[in-house]
Amino acid sequence: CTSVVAQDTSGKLFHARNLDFGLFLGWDVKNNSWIVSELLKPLVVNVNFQRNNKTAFMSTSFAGYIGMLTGMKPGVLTLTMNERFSLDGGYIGILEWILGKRHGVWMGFLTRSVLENATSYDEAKDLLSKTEMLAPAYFILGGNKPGQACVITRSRTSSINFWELDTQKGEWYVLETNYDHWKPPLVIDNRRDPAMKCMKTKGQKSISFTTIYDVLSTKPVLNKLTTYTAMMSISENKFEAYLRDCPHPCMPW
Amino acid sequence: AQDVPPYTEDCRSGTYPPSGPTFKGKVQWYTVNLDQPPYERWQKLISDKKAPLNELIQHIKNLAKAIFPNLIDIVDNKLPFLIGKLPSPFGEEMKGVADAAGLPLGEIMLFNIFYEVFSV
Repeated sequence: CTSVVAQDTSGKLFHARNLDFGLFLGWDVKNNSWIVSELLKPLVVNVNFQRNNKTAFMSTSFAGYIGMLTGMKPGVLTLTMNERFSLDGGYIGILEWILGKRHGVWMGFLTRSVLENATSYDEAKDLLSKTEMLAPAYFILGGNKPGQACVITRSRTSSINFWELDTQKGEWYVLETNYDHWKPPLVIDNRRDPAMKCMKTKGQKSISFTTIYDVLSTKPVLNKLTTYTAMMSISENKFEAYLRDCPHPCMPW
Repeated sequence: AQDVPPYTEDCRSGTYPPSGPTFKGKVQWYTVNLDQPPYERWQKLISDKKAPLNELIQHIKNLAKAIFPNLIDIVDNKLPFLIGKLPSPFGEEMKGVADAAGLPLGEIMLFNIFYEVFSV
């Protein structure tokens, strides 16, 4: 996955992501594609969750999966989640949960609760940082005011790192793939540098849905695992998602 | 190969509005009414997506059977006993999804813990 929150020169925030999933879950030799990634595409849906006939929050999700990976609470926050691989991973959390140690929350349920119940960026940040979970994760959070964007690096039990937008220091975007941002990415899976190079080329002045979609359409940020691209803007009250394809030749991850 | 064309490319431009070979279609909108009982919330959406959901679950089952032959029996027979341990409204929502899709509850639970299982 690749998630990015960027702030333009007028202070507007844009939050976007590529959802990549299905690595090593079967390769279709005939069509040069990952089987699970392709099977997930017809399940991608945008959901408008309503309460009292009003939108409570919106999400791009997979039919049958009731947790949230991408969502926006209009006027309040935007949230995406990227997978964080760890040996102390979610399979341990699941085993513990099955065996009766149920302190941790399922990742998708936490993100959904935040979208449903959090009333501010700070409250969301607090919940995503402190709630014990079954699996490690990266949470990419955007708010409704300039400067409100961060990447929260989570282990199962605690927050390991907190990286916030800092336009004073020239950091006008935060960008997360699937590696701790303070360490180099896996050498055979470096989507971070191409994506950052592209963000730099586009520049803060021209950042918009148009330019962010360009970034997320550039190989290898776009790859064989990419199922959808979602883009969200609180200030423009826009939420868009598109199914993606990466025809051969294209990196498998 | 990731650093060499055609596997990498200069930053693209003019891709939006989406079209061309990297665009596979727009994502359809659904409404989920949170004022409805949890069991009923997903019925319309799942009835529309029943066939692709069944296809995905079948593939996951085949994959799981190839690695752990008994896993699906455990998922189908043991996992549903834990549904009551999930916080509200998630357990009831999963029951609704499973019934609407015509799939065993344990298999829908497995789909919902996919992230946790694969974060290794």
